[in-house]
Amino acid sequence: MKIKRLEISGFKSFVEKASFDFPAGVTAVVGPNGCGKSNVVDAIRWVMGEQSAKNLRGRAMEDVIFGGSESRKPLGMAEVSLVFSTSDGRVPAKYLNYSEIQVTRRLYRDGESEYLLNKTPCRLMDITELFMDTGVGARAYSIIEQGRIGMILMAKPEERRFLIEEAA
Amino acid sequence: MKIKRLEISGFKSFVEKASFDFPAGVTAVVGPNGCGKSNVVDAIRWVMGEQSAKNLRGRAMEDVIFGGSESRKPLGMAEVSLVFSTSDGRVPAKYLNYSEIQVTRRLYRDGESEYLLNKTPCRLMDITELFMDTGVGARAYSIIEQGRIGMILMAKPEERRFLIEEAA
Amino acid sequence: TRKRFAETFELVNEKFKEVFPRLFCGGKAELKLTNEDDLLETGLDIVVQPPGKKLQNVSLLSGGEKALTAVALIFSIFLIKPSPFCLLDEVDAPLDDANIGRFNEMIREMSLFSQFILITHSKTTMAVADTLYGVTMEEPGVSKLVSVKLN
Amino acid sequence: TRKRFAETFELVNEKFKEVFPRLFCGGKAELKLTNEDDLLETGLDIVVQPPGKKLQNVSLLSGGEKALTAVALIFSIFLIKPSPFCLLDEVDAPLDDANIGRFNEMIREMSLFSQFILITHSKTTMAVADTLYGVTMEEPGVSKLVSVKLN
Ligand SMILES: Nc1ncnc2c1ncn2[C@@H]1O[C@H](COP(=O)(O)OP(=O)(O)OP(=O)(O)O)[C@@H](O)[C@H]1O
Ligand SMILES: Nc1ncnc2c1ncn2[C@@H]1O[C@H](COP(=O)(O)OP(=O)(O)OP(=O)(O)O)[C@@H](O)[C@H]1O
Ligand SMILES: [Mg+2]
Ligand SMILES: [Mg+2]
Repeated sequence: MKIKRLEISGFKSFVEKASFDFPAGVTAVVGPNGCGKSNVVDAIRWVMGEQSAKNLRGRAMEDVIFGGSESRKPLGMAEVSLVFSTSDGRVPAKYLNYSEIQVTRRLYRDGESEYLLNKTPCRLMDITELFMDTGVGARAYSIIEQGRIGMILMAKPEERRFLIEEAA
Repeated sequence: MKIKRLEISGFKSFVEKASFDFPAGVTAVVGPNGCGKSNVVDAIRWVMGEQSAKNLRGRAMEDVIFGGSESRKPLGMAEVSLVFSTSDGRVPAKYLNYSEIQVTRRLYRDGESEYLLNKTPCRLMDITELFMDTGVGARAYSIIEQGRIGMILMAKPEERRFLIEEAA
Repeated sequence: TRKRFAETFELVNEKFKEVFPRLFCGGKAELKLTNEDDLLETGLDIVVQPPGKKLQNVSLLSGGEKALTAVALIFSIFLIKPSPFCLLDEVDAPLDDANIGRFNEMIREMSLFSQFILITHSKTTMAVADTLYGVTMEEPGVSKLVSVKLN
Repeated sequence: TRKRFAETFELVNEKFKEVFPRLFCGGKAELKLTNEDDLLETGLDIVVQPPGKKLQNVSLLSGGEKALTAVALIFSIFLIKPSPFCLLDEVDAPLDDANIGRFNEMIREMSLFSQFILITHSKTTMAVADTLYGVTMEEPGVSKLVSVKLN
């Protein structure tokens, strides 16, 4: 499953909907300090099912909803959608008749969560299952966050074995 | 006390004696990865009396002695000298008749240590006292090692108070 | 399962022995199991020797050498079992220009079978991208996307 | 002593409230004691609001914003009680060009009363140095100094 498109709306500093197309090959994301680049990584982690606010630099999951700026009020909901193309055929049988698979996650400030697959409400479990079956799961070696590369060498030997386990 | 000169010999990757003059103002140290820049910082920490090998990225203090390369044998001793100018007059009374103060530290592979002040053997205590009296001591905010700047924000509030204590 | 762990370890280790000298332009490295008799609990040690240097404790390596060693291990695992995409956030920050060049060269090769998304401040890295996205904050606190398609 | 800690805290805090907006080109920040009644045990909290953004948990700041905030605190303490010299090893690594510029400008000012030794990969930072030392390893494993005096 290749990533086709990422849509971020109300998530962290992305107040207005931002849409990233991801063609094949190498995509570079650039910009000054604090402009929102790492927030894009957080958005991808989040829509793939991240349950720990700490892994998104927050204290509570509510922290991912746009909290306002000097000129804008806070928003009441964050939404991220990740659209995959099924053209490489590596998808579970039930998705073979789709040309795209869209995974959407929403969080409301009252704590309500919504998950959708191709715009149809589903459970978190359906989303994590999809990622497991297609091998797209956020493996420890496929998303390296800012400042985390050093942890591999600083970690205890026992803490490193999961890298082999995930590839096994 | 201003730093005048740093001499490194046999310390980490500095096999042959290297001499740095430090004029007033801003000095930049540059070079490719692994060429020895941070080793210069370690050398300064070490000659100022650092007792923990861990703070110098080593496991034992012996790690600071040049351990050999593909083309060179290991050395038997590491020596670092730091030369201060007393021209600003901020020195303890007993040094007022000197125009320079030279602090030297040696470590032999058998574990023997030597400390010298103006080439006269002394105890570690004389060196740490000198640095304390002249305010040159390696205060936490005057030497920031590679990768350590992040620790200030990541630290617990109780761990940060030492910054105020050192300036008090 | 024990057998699969052992097989994967062997594959990753062989790959690591290739990738490290490629990124470091020489030298050698390998992975070692801390307890070969207990594959369910064993830890993973990394033994590294940059080109021309002597084998030493990994902690003595420079900031850039440590980062590049970790990258070599990540790339090795990735080459054994590629993910459909790989996200690297400022992984090139501690690297000098020569190392960034070799790092980007490998990424270009791997991008033939996986999508790579690199967050970077380095102009050298930007130069190897097929697509460039600029994120700006003209209005403070509000991120805006500016796409600069390169091909 | 309690009194001295309180006085120093006040001085550093006032300086921090000046230095932060200077490095960030706006915004505000301050230090807060976690326990004002127990000056011997109290911790130090950092409250930060980058320009145009809302007051938030420090953990949500970007990599560069965190580094620059820490630098602002270090510089504030340094301005209250300067050391004869200051050694900074690749502190500018996560900063973008605009922030590096303001960082170096402050260093130039403080270098009038203290010696600054900066280890850096940044050409911008090299440009503000009075003296430049190049460290090379032509012979692998062996550091050699090449001095390039600039003034
Ligand atoms: N819920 C939120 N609402 C509004 N702004 C937020 C929210 N969460 C985070 N931010 C802001 O997003 C900014 C961080 O963005 P990000 O980490 O993506 O920066 P970056 O582009 O990666 O920068 P750097 O180059 O320094 O790493 C911070 O200034 C933070 O205040
Ligand atoms: N006792 C020793 N004998 C020989 N070489 C040593 C010794 N201790 C450390 N080294 C070598 O010094 C090198 C590290 O140098 P240093 O940390 O100063 O690099 P650097 O110039 O700061 O690089 P970077 O830009 O990546 O931070 C390592 O390759 C290490 O193997
Ligand atoms: Mg970032
Ligand atoms: Mg270094």
